[in-house]
Amino acid sequence: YTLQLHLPEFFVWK
Amino acid sequence: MFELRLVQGSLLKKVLESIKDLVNDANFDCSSTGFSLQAMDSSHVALVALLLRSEGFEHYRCDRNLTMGMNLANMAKMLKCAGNDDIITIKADDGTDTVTFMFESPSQDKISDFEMKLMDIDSEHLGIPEAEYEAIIRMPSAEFARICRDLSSIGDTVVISVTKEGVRFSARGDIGAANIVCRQNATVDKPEDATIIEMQEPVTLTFALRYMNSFTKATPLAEQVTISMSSDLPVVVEYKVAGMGYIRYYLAPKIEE
Repeated sequence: YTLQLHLPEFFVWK
Repeated sequence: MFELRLVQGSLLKKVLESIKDLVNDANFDCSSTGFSLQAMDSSHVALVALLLRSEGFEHYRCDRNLTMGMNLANMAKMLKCAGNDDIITIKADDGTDTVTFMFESPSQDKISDFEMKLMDIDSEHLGIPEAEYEAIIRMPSAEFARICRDLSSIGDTVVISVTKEGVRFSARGDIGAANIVCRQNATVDKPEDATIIEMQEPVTLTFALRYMNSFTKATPLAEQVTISMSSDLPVVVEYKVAGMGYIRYYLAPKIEE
């Protein structure tokens, strides 16, 4: 089973 | 007053075809440096960053920074009305809530004007740090599109693994499994056919194929695609826009649970 990560976990909101 | 004029209008048509399926509504940021966009898909799993530098346009005027919110499907519908050889002009007067697309046929005997209402879209920009990547693959864009398409008939997830042997794309599903290995191949007569792998560290990441297939809509823009990977970062899939800039797609990985 693979869990899809999300971009805000890697890049910070400006 | 904002106005840009692109002699090779087909580039703008291809750019819209490359992003309209990933993002519905987006803000185009216009500044003296150029025409850009950064937008995530609705699930915040993928992001597209577009940059078309001002010096790449035949004419570019931007009196002050301007953000134009557009529905990309509607913008694509209007750009579809431009001929492949048309010169495309985009202009917006300060303080108006419309944008005009003008298409001129090469022989200037047909001039079209399309006007579209702008939208108010709250811009959600992510800060994307410049990064050193553990592995960078440069390969023919058509080849990458073919691999993504073929593997999506086997499964919905692709494992991309870079080792000194080359880059391996793997998928598995109900009907079985598939492995596609591409080796470094620099000794080709045409540089656009080369596959170049720069690897600092072996790296393996897992991604949803439906996003990768959406990114390959940009294939008509560039002969080559660059795929940059690092163990703890989203992948960057980049297509150059001839002499003007780029379209970069970022995709968050999937992790084994």
